[in-house]
Amino acid sequence: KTITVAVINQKGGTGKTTTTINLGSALSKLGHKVLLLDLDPQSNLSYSLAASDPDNTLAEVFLGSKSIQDIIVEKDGLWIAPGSNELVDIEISLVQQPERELFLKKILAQVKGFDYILIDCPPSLSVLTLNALTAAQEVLIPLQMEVLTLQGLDQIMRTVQKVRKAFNPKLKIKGIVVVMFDVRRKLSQEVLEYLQENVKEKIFRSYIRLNVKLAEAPSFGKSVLDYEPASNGAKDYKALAEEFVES
Amino acid sequence: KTITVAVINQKGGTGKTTTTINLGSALSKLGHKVLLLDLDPQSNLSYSLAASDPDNTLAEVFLGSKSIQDIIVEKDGLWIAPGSNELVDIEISLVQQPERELFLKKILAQVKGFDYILIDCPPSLSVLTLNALTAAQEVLIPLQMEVLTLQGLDQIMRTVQKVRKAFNPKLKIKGIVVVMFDVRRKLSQEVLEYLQENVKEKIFRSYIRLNVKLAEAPSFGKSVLDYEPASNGAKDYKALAEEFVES
Ligand SMILES: Nc1ncnc2c1ncn2[C@@H]1O[C@H](COP(=O)(O)OP(=O)(O)OP(=O)(O)O)[C@@H](O)[C@H]1O
Ligand SMILES: Nc1ncnc2c1ncn2[C@@H]1O[C@H](COP(=O)(O)OP(=O)(O)OP(=O)(O)O)[C@@H](O)[C@H]1O
Ligand SMILES: [Mg+2]
Ligand SMILES: [Mg+2]
Repeated sequence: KTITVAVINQKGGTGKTTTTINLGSALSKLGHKVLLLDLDPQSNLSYSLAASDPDNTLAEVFLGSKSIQDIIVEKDGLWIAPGSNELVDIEISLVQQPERELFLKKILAQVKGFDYILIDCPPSLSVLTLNALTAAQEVLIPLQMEVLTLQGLDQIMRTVQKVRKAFNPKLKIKGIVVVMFDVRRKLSQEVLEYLQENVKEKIFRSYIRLNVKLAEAPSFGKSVLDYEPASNGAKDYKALAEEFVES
Repeated sequence: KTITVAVINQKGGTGKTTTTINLGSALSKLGHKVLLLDLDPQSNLSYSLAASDPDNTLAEVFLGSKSIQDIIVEKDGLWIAPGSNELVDIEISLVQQPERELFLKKILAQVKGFDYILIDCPPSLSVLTLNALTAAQEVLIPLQMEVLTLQGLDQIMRTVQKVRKAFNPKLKIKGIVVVMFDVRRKLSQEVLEYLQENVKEKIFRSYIRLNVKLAEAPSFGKSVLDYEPASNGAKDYKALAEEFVES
């Protein structure tokens, strides 16, 4: 049975793409078959894994001119459905359609044989993200320990609640994963303490430390586990994957 | 004559809100009358200046139930038009309207007496950002020195070009401002060198160093210039404001 996970946070730059790639890579190294979907018009995920292909992307699949099997590629043991900037136009055209939230769910119904499907979402709670939440069983929320990122948590919970009621009763929040954690910064510790005292959602024990190797890996087209397996970034995402599978 | 500036970058977390607030604050301390617009549904700018007011936001102005004069508030010498999460629904309803890009331009035609209007935009190039680009004369692009943030530059330029042709022939790119610059990180230096060699747009000489005071200030409802005037963050935004006015 495939588990589909939407990686969301409308706050920008909170490690959604980095987490989708590296958690995906770590899960595949534990022996699971993993598909990554790049649902963000920026298509950072596709670039970071050197999987961009302008004519074979999720945009063509939403338009119906290609099937999802046509566009899936394999890289370093990971399977990828690339995105493209045309998803901006897709989002605008989806808004006017009835059942606009159900398109991705119908597309993924044709995909078989994966243990995990991870969906990298854009920094917004608009129609593309609603498609991911409707198609998914679980939600993963990467969160930086910053004042402004706490502001958006309520909004995320309200949106998940809305999707659960309207389209997807089984949708559950798998948890929050703390990312880009700088152990030397007092502010990070303070925000983490505030989070632990005030938020009832599960926070994964494994957290991701700030590690420049994670920021370098995209320019080599690899996950950090393939680029620098001995780095803190690789170790942290490996530990997260082990905890993720057990929970 | 009012100069309206759209602060944009579809890449998330690249300092758009931090730059709008602190450049705005520094411009007002140089004696200019400055209005800040919070056009991002996350409304981080409104929160950061303790200016949130759920019933008096830009959402009501787009809906036509309030005028922009009704919602503008003053804080520490800065004028603010607050945002709200309802801008998500506004964006969805705007998509289906004729002249959907022109709403903000019409709203701002009623605003008089400011030297600068700075618009904080969401991390996307969708209809709200297109409204800002259509209403503005200048574009400011805050940019972190990261591999993934370079990916989006072409897309920003294409979008500005599209708006210039279709709606706003005078729109010009004022420049790129380097933000969150960590002088110790080799990757930052490498990305900056790549940028200087490959990008023809102007890059401001003044750059913003990584400084935790900038990340703390929002929890006190103040700009960094009012929160910690002697910090690197305050000095860097002051220098940027002086260069901005002269250019
Ligand atoms: N643990 C980490 N240590 C150091 N750098 C990191 C870490 N995680 C992410 N980064 C870097 O931080 C930046 C933001 O991360 P990323 O792009 O994954 O966030 P995002 O939430 O996907 O952004 P967006 O909102 O634009 O989609 C990237 O340049 C990335 O390389
Ligand atoms: N120079 C800096 N030094 C340290 N922290 C910074 C600096 N500039 C911004 N930050 C912090 O980095 C985070 C991202 O900045 P900010 O929210 O301004 O980016 P943004 O582009 O507006 O994000 P979004 O795409 O979500 O709108 C915030 O937590 C902010 O406090
Ligand atoms: Mg991303
Ligand atoms: Mg912002």
